[in-house]
Amino acid sequence: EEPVVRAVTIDSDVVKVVLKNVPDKPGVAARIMRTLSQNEINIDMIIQSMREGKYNSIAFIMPSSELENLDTELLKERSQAQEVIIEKDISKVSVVGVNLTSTPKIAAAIFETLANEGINIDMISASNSRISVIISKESANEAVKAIHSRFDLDLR
Amino acid sequence: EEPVVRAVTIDSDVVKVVLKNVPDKPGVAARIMRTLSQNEINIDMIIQSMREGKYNSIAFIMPSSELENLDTELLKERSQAQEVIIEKDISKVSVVGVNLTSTPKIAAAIFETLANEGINIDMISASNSRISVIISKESANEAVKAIHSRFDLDLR
Ligand SMILES: C[C@@H](O)[C@H](N)C(=O)O
Ligand SMILES: C[C@@H](O)[C@H](N)C(=O)O
Repeated sequence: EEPVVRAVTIDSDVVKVVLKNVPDKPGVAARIMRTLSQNEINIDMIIQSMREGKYNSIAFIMPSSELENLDTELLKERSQAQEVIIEKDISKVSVVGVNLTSTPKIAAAIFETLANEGINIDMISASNSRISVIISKESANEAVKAIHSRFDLDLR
Repeated sequence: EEPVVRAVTIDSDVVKVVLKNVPDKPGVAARIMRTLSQNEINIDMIIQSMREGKYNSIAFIMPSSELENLDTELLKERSQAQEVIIEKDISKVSVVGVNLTSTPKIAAAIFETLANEGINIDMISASNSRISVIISKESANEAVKAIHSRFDLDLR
């Protein structure tokens, strides 16, 4: 029941790939992952939020080093995305623990810590055991230091 | 290195709350979580995908039973959301395991299993250890049975 913040990790060697406005119907997400597996891309995170009309957008985070293996034309064709956007200026910061969202004051404290550094949160994927945020590369070190100090953690 | 699918869980007693088009600047996500903690709402998941211009939308999943404690007016005011949308016809299905996304063929297989049942995936929050999808309530049982059988799992 008590929330616990255990560790904060950072990964700056990642890129964000957004498949913008894919048809929101069964089979699309599957086809996208199938295409990525054919390119042998390792995926770190997948985020798909709410639809806009008949479309939805799917974003995934992958290692920068694998970008050369990504066949964006094929991905666009298979997913029927209107656009494939690649954002390289990103960092992924993850806070690992227990009851991180069921105790919303903990998520609040994590987000406030970032806000206090003037860091804008670009994406969020949060569950009880892990809160991952995507922020800019240049904010990453400050973010980790600030969370480290706010929750009295060891940097890993 | 080898992917493992360990279990599939289902929660149909949840609702989705979407804060549509909040200003995309530092402090907004923090203020939202702080407001939710004041209402003593237990949050199950938070998903925020890519921005649209100066705005972004934040969605969270919470227990249906706590909806009566949610002060949507206050939330709208504090977040400056253009709209607060509540969707009750949802179910959350989670697949738990190892290397679920770094081995994209596993994520592909999970999504294909749903697509084969004609189930549309409304939201995705996926990491290596957990793939969570939001689908309709009526699809939930079929989804869990199909994933169960595809990966030879015990239902929990
Ligand atoms: C957008 C994508 O997730 C689609 N709804 C699917 O089910 O595959
Ligand atoms: C939209 C919201 O996440 C905002 N970018 C923030 O940092 O709080």
